[in-house]
Amino acid sequence: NTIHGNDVSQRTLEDIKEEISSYE
Amino acid sequence: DVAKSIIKLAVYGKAQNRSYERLALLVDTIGPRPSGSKSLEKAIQIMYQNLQQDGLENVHLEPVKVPHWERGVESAVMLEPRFHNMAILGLGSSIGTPPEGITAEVLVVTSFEELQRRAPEARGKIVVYNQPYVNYSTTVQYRVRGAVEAAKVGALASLIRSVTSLSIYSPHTGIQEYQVGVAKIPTACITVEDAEMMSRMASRGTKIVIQLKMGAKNYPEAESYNTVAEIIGSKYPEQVVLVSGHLDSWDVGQGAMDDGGGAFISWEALSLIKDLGLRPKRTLRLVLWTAEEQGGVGAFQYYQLHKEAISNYSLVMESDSGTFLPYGLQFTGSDKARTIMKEVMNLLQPINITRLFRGGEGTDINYWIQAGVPGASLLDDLNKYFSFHHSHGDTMSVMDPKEMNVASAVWAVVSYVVADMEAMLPRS
Repeated sequence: NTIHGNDVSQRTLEDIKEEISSYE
Repeated sequence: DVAKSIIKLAVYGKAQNRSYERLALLVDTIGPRPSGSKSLEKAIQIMYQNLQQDGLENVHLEPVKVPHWERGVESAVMLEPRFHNMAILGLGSSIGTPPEGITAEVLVVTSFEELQRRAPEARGKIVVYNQPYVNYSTTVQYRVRGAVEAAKVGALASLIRSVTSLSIYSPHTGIQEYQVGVAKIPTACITVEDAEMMSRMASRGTKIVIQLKMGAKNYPEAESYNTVAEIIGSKYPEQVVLVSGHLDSWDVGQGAMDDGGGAFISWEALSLIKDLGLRPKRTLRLVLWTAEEQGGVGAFQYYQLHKEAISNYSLVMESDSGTFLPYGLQFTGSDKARTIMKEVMNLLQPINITRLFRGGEGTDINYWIQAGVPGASLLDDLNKYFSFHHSHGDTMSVMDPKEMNVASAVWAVVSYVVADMEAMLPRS
């Protein structure tokens, strides 16, 4: 239900956790 | 090191105390900002200029219609068993009394159930509610429905114990609601102290007579605006993280805590991000709501205007429960989104505010949350908050610059990271 295919299903939670930690 | 940079700038750097000083300038200059008043419209115009001068983007005002109620001159005097001037605050949208006021005997009850049991005694009387304080959301029902329930049993007016867990003889106002088909009677809040005193008097069988005078008036709807400013997204500009607080207040104190603090940490969040030269992938949209106190009136019209784009809203945030030192973030959303938000909160380890609670909510963002958009709000010392809430004590003296620095840092880190992550927060 999102526009640019940047939704979670295409990226694992692990990828997202890694992405977030990069903001540290 | 974006999170650390934001924290450093907000809590230790040159942006320290900025949100507090900006807020103080506005509320010292304008004072309280009730819906429909000239002071609210003046505050909106000032904020419009402030946000432009701050270099934010797409700064604009979205017109809305808002209720316009004025308190007028009001008083309540106990005539029997003794003369006693009572501190009162008429409740929002209440009608006034005739010029000569209403003078009647008092019936004191502690619950709606007791009022029903004693209904025959209520006719022609002023009903005083001395309801015990349970918590705000439960107890506020007496303020909201007190007049209607009293009118149903023939009362002439209602006086409602202020909804607060602490009182130093301070009445607390707020909105109340009439019901179609039920007579409208004047209604005001009284202090905890007077409600308890009258309860003791009544339990001794003492007759109590009060003269109530209220100059309250409801006027036709007024023009107002939701104030909007943005940092436009670099990659998904049509996707939004909404950061908000409300600019209106009740006509008491300075409206500094409710909700000047929430409005100004929301502005501060965007200022911090801009100062660091950051531009997230998604648009960060600041909205300063109007007419929240009448039940999210400005926010409802924003929702109606923008709901077609609901799938583009990754997160809606509102700070409207105080900006004292945050305990953490309240969040409403899917389990997967909650997992992601826990990671986001870990970024705030340097200031030790990493807890994620349930129940993200806000009068102005609940429309979006109920439609499935993830929502977040700050959790802080609610006992302290409701001690000053809707009372003359809601002034800058309640606010703490250091606590606002930390609240701003939390608000900025959360909003920026969610706005810049590649994925939108997943829905339920």
